[in-house]
Amino acid sequence: KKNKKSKDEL
Amino acid sequence: NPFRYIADFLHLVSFLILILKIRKTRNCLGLSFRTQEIYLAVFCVRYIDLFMYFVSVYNTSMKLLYISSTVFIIYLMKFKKPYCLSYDSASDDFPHYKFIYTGAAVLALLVHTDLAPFELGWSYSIWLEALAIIPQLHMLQKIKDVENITSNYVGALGVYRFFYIVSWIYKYSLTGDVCWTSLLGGIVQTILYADFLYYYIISLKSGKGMSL
Repeated sequence: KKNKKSKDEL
Repeated sequence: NPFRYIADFLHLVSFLILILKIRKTRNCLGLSFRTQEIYLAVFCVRYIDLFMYFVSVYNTSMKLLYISSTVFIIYLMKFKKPYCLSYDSASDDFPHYKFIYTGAAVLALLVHTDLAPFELGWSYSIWLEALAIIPQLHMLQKIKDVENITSNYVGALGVYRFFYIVSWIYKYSLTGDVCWTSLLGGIVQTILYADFLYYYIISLKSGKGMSL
């Protein structure tokens, strides 16, 4: 499972 | 990803609704200052990355808008006359240090993206945001009556996180990437709003004001 957050989300 | 932009826009609209409501009615009855204070903490912790890297003009301006709108709301509620005179501190008494700040810290230790300081802080901000509305809901339950524009505000905030969840599902279907911290935090946040939203929708249908 990836726990990958997006840098562009607010 | 259209869902995500709808969500960001709704979030911005929710600040606008609140500012217009305070100015129009010339009071801040029924509004929790503690919830606004927690939102400011959320943005300040999460948007530390403004100093770390550049994403886009959209990203930077939205972050600055979120922070400044919240600062402005806090200024209106706490310092600007006559609005600040009607702040009901007696009803705004949810023990937020004990349950919200500490609770979010425990949740961030359990569910986070990474143990690096920034990632842990970022995860803390996600959990803090998920719980931030609790003092407001506690206050609404105490004073029972909800002005319609306040319901619009809580409504916009609730739907905003729901659209983020839709956007994460959409993103997952394209890339297979999922952020469990955001997703779980978003689900908790949406559930907290859902009960309120249920009554909100019923009151919209009946065309009357709502009371809890």
